[in-house]
Amino acid sequence: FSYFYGKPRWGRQAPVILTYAFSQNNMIDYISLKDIKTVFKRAFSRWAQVIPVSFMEIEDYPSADIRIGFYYRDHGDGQPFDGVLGVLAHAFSPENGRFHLDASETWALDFETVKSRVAVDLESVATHEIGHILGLAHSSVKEAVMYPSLSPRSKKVDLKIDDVNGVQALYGSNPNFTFSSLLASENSFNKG
Amino acid sequence: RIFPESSSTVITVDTHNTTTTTWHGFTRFLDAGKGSQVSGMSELKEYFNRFGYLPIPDENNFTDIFDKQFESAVIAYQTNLGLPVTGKLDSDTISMMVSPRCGVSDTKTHGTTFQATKH
Repeated sequence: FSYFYGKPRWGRQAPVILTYAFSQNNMIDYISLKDIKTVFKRAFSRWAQVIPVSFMEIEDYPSADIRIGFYYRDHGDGQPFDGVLGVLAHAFSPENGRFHLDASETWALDFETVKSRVAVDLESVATHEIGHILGLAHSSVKEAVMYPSLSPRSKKVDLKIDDVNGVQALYGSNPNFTFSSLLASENSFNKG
Repeated sequence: RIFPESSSTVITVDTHNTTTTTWHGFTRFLDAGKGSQVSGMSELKEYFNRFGYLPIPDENNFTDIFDKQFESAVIAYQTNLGLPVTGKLDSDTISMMVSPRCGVSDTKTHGTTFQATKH
């Protein structure tokens, strides 16, 4: 794991509660908002299970700590998207909170119903970008969620030890978290 | 083209020609190594610049020459992403470069204190 320069984190007193909201004007229309919200809730909960940080969705976009939207090409932050595949998304380090996904991608919730060869798993990318929002930079561990690349039609949503160690060094451990559950998950992954 | 359907959401996209996807053209640099010159390699250098591996040159334009500085950038990229470190644009490296990825830089964000910890 690695961190952004200066090792920034959300600096509030524990327990940290971060709010998130979805842009009303910059969303995709072929996946329902309800389904998108379910996917993001699951992605946030994965991180919340390992650190004493909780996430709460709110409606007021401008005041949210984390602001999520889908954007095409140049969208004003100096990091234009590039169309199909290439860059899938980006998010900013603490305590910026901007979370942008490339609207040109074919975002998918599952690959049973979405047959495109260039479909990208929304939950995997959401989980990765939340890592950036929390303060993790890219990892060189291929199995880690924070590894920078993700193939089309692939899924990587379970945090690995590398991800957990990195984020817990920033925020401490969730008192309810045990490494045994993670190891069981990883063993299952390796056998697969 | 995307054809969303109303209730049973089946999305079909015409992808018979995937060469239009970003970075696919980088495959033509396969096996290039130090000293080689391939037209368009400057675009590859821009990719390395974008993700934090190569600074913009003093003259502001990247050349098409695979020089020593570019070799160092390739080595840093391979090291950072857990690839075999060859310093060449081998198939593993090219495959990784054409893969979709996060837009956050791999190294610029770390300044001079970059440390990647492997476990």
